[in-house]
Amino acid sequence: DCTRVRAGSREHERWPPSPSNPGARGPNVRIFVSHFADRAVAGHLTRAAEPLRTFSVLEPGGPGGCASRRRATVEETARAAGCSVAQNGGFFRMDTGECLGNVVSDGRRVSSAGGLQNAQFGIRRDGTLVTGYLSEEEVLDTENPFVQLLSGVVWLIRNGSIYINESQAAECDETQETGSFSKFVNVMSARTAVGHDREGQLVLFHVDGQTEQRGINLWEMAEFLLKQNVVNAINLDGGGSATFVLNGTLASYPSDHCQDNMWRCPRHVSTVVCVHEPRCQPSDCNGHGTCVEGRCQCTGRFWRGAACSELDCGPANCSQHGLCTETGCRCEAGWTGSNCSEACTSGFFGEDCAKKCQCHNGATCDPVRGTCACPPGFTGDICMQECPLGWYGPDCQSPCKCEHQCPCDPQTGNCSLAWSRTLNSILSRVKQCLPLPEDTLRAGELSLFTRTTWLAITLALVFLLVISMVANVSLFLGSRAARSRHLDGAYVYHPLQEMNGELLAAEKEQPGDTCNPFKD
Amino acid sequence: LGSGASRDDDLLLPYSRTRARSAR
Repeated sequence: DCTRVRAGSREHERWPPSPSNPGARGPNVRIFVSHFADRAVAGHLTRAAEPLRTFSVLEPGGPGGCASRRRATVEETARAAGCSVAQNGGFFRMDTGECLGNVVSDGRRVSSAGGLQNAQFGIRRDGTLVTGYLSEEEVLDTENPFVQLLSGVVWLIRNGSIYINESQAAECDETQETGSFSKFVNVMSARTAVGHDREGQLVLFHVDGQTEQRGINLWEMAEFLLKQNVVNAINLDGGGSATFVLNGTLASYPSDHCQDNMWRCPRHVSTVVCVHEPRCQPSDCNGHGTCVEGRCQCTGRFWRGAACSELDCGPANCSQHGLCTETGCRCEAGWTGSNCSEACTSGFFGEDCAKKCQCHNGATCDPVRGTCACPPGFTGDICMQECPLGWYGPDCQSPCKCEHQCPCDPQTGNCSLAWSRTLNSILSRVKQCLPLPEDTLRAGELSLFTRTTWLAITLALVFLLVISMVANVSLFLGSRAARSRHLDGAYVYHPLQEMNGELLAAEKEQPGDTCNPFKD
Repeated sequence: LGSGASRDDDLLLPYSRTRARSAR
């Protein structure tokens, strides 16, 4: 009934992994019979190098044992898993078989204590050995998760010092000297423990005993471990649970009786701590390699890491234009090359520039999407349509910025026309865009004047022509009349008549007019 | 060893079974 700590960091020790030793041999098992307060006590001390690859927490009877609340002897569990050395592990409920505390077995999170503050021992994915108290958040960390973890009761040794008093306070002591927890600490019994030494080797400890009759208490166990150069260690289940198995065979003297009281029988327990030959973690190298003597030999050119779980495409890292995959760099749209350092050449687009552009009539192909942008001054699906008035640029996307909405050059956007008023517009308010005087001529244009100018010139010439014609006609008619008055060339001969100085009768009757038709 | 199930008679429990306090 301890307090649960869900988040934050609790008191614990982290021991970095030791450098790998390819020449390391199998586990080192020592048998002893030592005297503790004049009591002869027999036990085993096991050391195993590279615990990341050689140590496992096993569920009773195999994977799924805790979920099934299964109980099995250490022999059964160890034999099935191929352990060279095995001992009982964490605590469990005797009546139900429920695994208590935190359990992580070969990378699988089996059971969570919900932040319950009892001593923990585990190994993270990078090989770090962790001993002490953990919050639930630390147990469930995913960045560097636990691959092996189990819970005990009482942190025996912390960083080379006995830590039992502090543990009693941290692990919900009843604060009574005669309480069950205090008795648990001080009574002699069969004991087991797990920890590590200064070389980073895993240490398993076991002594035979029987509660209140034989064995050692936690203080004596901690002192023994200190003498064996153990740096951090926690206490595991003892009493009738304490079991030592060597190469699949029981090698200790359990304290539980069999159904026949004459004999002793190993208890069916829950989790088991196991030392085995070096294995890969995970054993299948994440499907990207093969396990050779406990080390992953990664397949392919790009998988790396102790567990072949990391992709490496080289120092260029796909030039930040692609994603590193198991087949190499997968380039983003617009890039290609083994390192995605080459932009798509003209005519190609998409991922790895694998697609061919379908642009026509000089349109520009976007290397990412393959869309076609018409050259300046043109638009349409095949870029054959000129820009409508008021627009310019590639694909006619830019509006002209000329005054009073005058049109502009469809290619450059230059305002080649300016707003102006004609003389008539002063009265009629007609506005029109006229060419700027400083404008340069477009190619192909030969005229020097606008259409209006030519019209004016034409009208003036016509007017002059008309005047000229009128003048000529007038002159012609006038000259003709003059010719008829001057009898030019033609004469009429009137013979003279003898009048003897007397007028004719008719002439006498015409007064006034003295005009003589014969005189001219 | 073919000895059958143990009696589970050597109990070494850190917390009393009679402790009825719920988890804090």
